[in-house]
Amino acid sequence: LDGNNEVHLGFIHRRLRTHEKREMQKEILSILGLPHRPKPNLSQGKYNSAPLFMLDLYNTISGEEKIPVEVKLSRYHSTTQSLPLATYQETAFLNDADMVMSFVNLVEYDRELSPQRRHHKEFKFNLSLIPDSEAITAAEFRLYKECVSRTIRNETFLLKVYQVVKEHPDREADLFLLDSRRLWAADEGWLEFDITATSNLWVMSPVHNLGLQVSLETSSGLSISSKEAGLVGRSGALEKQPFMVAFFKISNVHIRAPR
Amino acid sequence: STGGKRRQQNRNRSTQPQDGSRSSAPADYNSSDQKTPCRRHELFVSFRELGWQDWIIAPEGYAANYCEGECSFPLNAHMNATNHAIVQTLVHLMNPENVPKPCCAPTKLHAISVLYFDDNSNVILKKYQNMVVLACGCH
Repeated sequence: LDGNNEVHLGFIHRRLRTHEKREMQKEILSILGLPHRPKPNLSQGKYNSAPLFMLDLYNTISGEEKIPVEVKLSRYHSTTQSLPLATYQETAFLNDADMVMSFVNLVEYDRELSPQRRHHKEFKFNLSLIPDSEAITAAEFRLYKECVSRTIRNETFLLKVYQVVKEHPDREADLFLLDSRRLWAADEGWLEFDITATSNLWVMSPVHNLGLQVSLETSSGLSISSKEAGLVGRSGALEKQPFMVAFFKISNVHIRAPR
Repeated sequence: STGGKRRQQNRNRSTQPQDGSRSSAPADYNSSDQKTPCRRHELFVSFRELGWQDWIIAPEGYAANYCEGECSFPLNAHMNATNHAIVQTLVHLMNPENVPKPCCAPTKLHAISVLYFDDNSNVILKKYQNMVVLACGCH
């Protein structure tokens, strides 16, 4: 491949024989360090926001060798206008990372509790399958907010992201505030929240992985649902689904067993 | 017992000459008219062709090389893997400390990045850098 992922015309496209195909699959999986070929359940996954975001990162890596950073960033934004925007900081994480992983939000339904209790939205991610040779260098939680035209033009919302510390069957969970942000009703775009420390805790101690909660209040302190504030949930557009992304540094070298 | 008989037949078949080129005794193996010159081929390995398009998102595939024919062993031009094995066995019998040590030329491969789904539909972008192949002869 040349820098633009173009395959040199000289390379022939030849149908592989069955045994060649089998051998090649075995070799490639071994090089990739994978025990078997993954069988993802892609009922909704392929065009979800996380894969699109990751494809953006992949395109950045594939084309970055020859392009200086300044040009790269401007080109990056131009290519991602219709895709989630990655910040300069994320590109820096990307440069340092050996692996980047996006995680599907596991909460099958957007649990918005009854008005008697505070509106909040739950998110859970399964980080138990990360190879133990990988260490998280940065992790982000990403939500997409749409412009809310229904409310007063200059209405603001206070958005808070919590790490769930402990759950109780009969009352609110114990929470730890990770981040809070004041948003305009008219704001539109991706919101990123640094959850590096929380993710590291979840990897080191999976029993503490009780997910995140997001709550919103109006400027007058009234609790409102995330949908009213314009946050896109499971029922929203596929390419605006919430997800988490983590950047990893590998700590040891993968040695392939000789064949 | 039938299994044994069949195995015996197979063995007989494998020692019988199957085509003209193999009728000569192994000692002729290195005569010049036997050698097919070592040639490097290029092949585009398509992940779609491998039936992996449902989990590998990018790239589409990659350009690969492979070798065919009598490829020389890194020791020197006229010694290939087969000759080297023959010589090594002979020298080993007569003068063990003179056995030539095979050397494997480490070859650095291009860095690649692969984007794929795992079993739980999470997406993984992995960079494979600093890949070095320790291989002897044609790899």
